[in-house]
This record gives sequence, structure tokens and C-alpha cells, in this order.
Amino acid sequence: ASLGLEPGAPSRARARPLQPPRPARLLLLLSCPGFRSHFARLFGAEAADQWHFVSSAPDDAVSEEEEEDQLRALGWFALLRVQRGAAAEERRGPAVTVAPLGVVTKGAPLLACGSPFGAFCPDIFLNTLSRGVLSNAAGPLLLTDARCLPGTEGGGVFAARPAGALVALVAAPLCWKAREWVGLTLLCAAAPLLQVARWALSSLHPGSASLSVLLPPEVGAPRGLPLRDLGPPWAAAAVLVECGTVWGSGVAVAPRLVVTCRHVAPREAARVLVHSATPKNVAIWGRVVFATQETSPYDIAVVSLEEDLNGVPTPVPAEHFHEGEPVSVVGFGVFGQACGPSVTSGILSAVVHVDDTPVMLQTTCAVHGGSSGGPLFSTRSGDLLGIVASNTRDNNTGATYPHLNFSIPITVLQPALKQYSQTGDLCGLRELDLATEPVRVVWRLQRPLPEAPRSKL
Amino acid sequence: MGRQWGPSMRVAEQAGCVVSASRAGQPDVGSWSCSGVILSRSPGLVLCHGGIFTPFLRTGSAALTQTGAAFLPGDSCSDDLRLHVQWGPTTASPAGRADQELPGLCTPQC
Repeated sequence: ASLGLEPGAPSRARARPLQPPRPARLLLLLSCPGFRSHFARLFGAEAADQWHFVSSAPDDAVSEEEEEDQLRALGWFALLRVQRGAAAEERRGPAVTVAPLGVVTKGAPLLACGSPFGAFCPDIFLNTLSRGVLSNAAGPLLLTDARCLPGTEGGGVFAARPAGALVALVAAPLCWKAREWVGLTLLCAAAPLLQVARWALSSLHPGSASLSVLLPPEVGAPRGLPLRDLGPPWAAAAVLVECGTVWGSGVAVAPRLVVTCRHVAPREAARVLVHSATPKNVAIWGRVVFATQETSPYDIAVVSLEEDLNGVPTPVPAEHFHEGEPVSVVGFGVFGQACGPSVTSGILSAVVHVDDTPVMLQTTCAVHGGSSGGPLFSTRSGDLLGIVASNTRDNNTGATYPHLNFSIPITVLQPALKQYSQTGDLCGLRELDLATEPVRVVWRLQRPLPEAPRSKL
Repeated sequence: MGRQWGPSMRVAEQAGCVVSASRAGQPDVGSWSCSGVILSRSPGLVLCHGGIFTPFLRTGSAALTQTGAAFLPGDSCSDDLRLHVQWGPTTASPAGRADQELPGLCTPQC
């Protein structure tokens, strides 16, 4: 509620003139039952102690009572009626329309609009925009990687397509799991929330039932067309790889061939179970045919499946990398099997070369535990750029940085994968164990070795 | 931002608002606020987060979990609840806003 910013000279800036605050009346408090049940499934029970949604860092002093209150109210919203003002003024502004549930698919771009810190200094903070994608969805419980701040709770999240349609409202701008900032914002879909509002208005205030008519309509596909756009095909390319008690992500590079990380499937000949969420939930047994040695900087394992992964798209490997290009990571981080793969967006922030060969990719996508082995795609072309290997941890502070992460370029793997795929020959893959010292130095995050001094003799 | 965002940005910025809640007679003490969306301008209907109402619930925040209902009527909150909604400028109406004393804000050097 209160903002503990450091005291300083009060700002007198008037970045944009605002309307004076207008009195309003509370009509309803409402929640979406679907949101509540999915929230309980994903974040409740055993997982509850791992998750925090309070608008402060996990180490900040927030009383248990306060946190409990925030948690109880997390999925609740309020419908208000604003006191009448000048009629001419009230008529202005484009009409809000609502995207039906399910129309916006994973990976689709979203625009969040909220006021960081709420009513604190609206001259500066009112209606701040943030862009991201729909990262995941469980019924009306949605997640976006658009970065939101405390005070943006209740802010609208809009789609690029249908243009300007209200998709959701911010339920919790910040999430922590196991004391790590997850970098995703929790949303409640607007359409089911407004359905509750319509029903409540007509049952609570029969006289004000006409208000329900004024609630924004849903805009959808024309009659006869399927509402659900399948979205970018690469959003369905990640699989979940389970090896004993360890699990992570992977990507199918051929109908029976999955690439993942060595730290997910470390032992050659080990049996693994590969789950695919799209087009339908299937689980297929496989065997690790190759895993790089611990000494190899390339954290890679290859799994051969007993059956084809039908319907899972096989991505096209990229041949070039362009720093700054929009990219997407798909993986089962954070939720594992409970919620299907998440999509996070960003840019290719760095391509590290050794002897003019790309050996490491860095992105600004949010990458969480469980995403290892998942694919990194070019958002524009859909080409497979690399395999996610890790995010970043500062061992001195224990802090994890999900938005700085490292991927193995697909160009490092592709010739060997093609060879194995065509001939069953592991020779090419075994060469990954023979990476040169400069490549090892890069992956150890060490400075390049100085060139050996040359004799002047 | 790209051209694809033009219509969305216009809608978002026109629909966005901030909602503050306080107790009658104590407008600045312990006020609670969040963001919101203007669903309709005439009459003015706004959807915002419910968290700012928790301190005003007559039966406490347990009301939000004890009931299996999907909604609670407005009178679930105490009578001294005062709400204000603020939004940005509309095209042809210059804002008539008196200067207010703002909480201290600084921009520490990074």
C-alpha cells in the first residue's frame, strides 16, 4: 500500500495533465472460479510454500497476516461505478472489446498497461506500457513475460490481434518460486471475469441489470471459423524429458530423436520418458544414445525414442545468428508437466565466437529451472537457433538472473545430429567432447586466455 | 513500438486508470491503490483489482475464501470506504488539476 521510496525533493513535474480524481462506488467484488481452481492446482498444496506473490522481495519484512490477505485477494477484482461528470468528456475514448478465452494463443504478443505504484505520482507513472507474450495458460489463468511492477494489479493486458482487445487483468505482477524471481506476471482472463460480472449484476441488482449490457462485448472469429488460432508452430516444439527423478525440457529434431541437456539425461543407455503436450498429451519411452562427458563444455544429450512423436513439429535449424533479433524460448520451466510448456520472449543479446565460430548464444528471455534442454527459436523465422543450457546465478549472493541465459548454438550440433540421424554413427557427437580450450573457457565464463608471449629471437 | 501496436496502445492508454481507496475523513492516511480498466465511459464502469478492498471487508479477508461464491456485493465493505478513479487526458479536455503535494520521489543514480 505505501511506497517506501527514498525521500528527496518532491517532484513537481507534470509530464501529462490528468483528469481530477473522480469519486466512485463499489458495485461488486468478483472472482473467476476457473482462475481460482487452476491457481489452487498450480500454486497451492505442496507447491504453496515455494511460491510468493507479494509485491515485495521475499526478504522484505511482510507480516504473515499481510501476505495471507494478499494471497486471498489475488484472484479477486472489483467493478466500480464512477460518479457522473461532464457528459461530453464521458463520451470520449475508444470502446473496449474483450478477447474470448482461448483466442489468444501461447507466444502471441501482449501489451500490458498499468500504473506502477498505483496512485503514487500518476503524473509520471499512469498507464505505463510493457510488452511481452502470452507465456502460458491454464484455463483463465494466464501468464505473461511482460514486465509489470507493484501497483499494476488490475491493469489491462491487450492483444495485438484482435487489435486492442482486452485479454486479461493483472492479478499478481511479481512471482517468486523458491526465493527466485520468476519474471512472469500472473493474469486473470477478462472474458470469464466479465461473465461473472454480468451474472452478478443481474442477480444482485435487478434494477441495474441494464449496466450489464454496458459491459464490453467479446470479439471473436467470424461465425463458422475456429476460434482457437494454433499460434506459431514452434510454440509446440518443446517436450518434457524425465530421467529418473530429474526432469527438464527437450526438442524433437526428428520424429524419434530428441535433444536435451546432459544434466537432464546424464547417463548413456538410461531410459527416459518423453512427454509431449501438443497436439495431445503423449508419453513415449526412449533411451539416451549419447551424452557429452562432464568435461565437455557442451551440456548435451541425445535421446532415441521407441515411437514417433506424431504431430510435434520438427524445427528447421538456423544457419546464421543475428544479434538483436527477436527470439523465443520454449520450455517446461517453472510448472513442469502441470501446465504445458511456457514461451518467453526477448532478443538474442549476444553471440560469442571462438575462431569465428559461434559457440554460445545469450538471450534476454526469462529462463527458469526446468527449461534446460528446451529450444531457442527465432521469433520471425521460427528457425531453431539453439538449445538452452542454463540461466545465471551469482554464487556470491545466491541471486539467479533468469533474463541472462546461455544456449548452445544449433550450428555446433547440427552436422553431428544429421550424421547420427542418417547413419546411426555417433562419431560426430563424440567430437563435442573434444571442444578446444578456448570454447571451454567461454562456457566457464572465464576471460579469454592471453596469447602466449612470442619469442623475439 | 511497431505499427501493429498502434490500435492497442490507443485503447490501452484511454482505458487505463488508477483507483485509490481510503477511509472517510482520512483521505491520505493509509490509502490503498491499484490500476484499473475503464470498461464504459457513460456510465463510468471500471474494473480494478480487489486487493485494495481487503482492509475494508466487514468480515475480514476470510470473506474471500470462506464463501464459494464468485462475487460479493458492494456492501460487503464498510461504509467509510471512499473510492477515487483517475485517468489520463482525453483529447479535447485540458485537465483542470490542482497541484497536490506528492510523496517524495527521487531517482537514485544507478
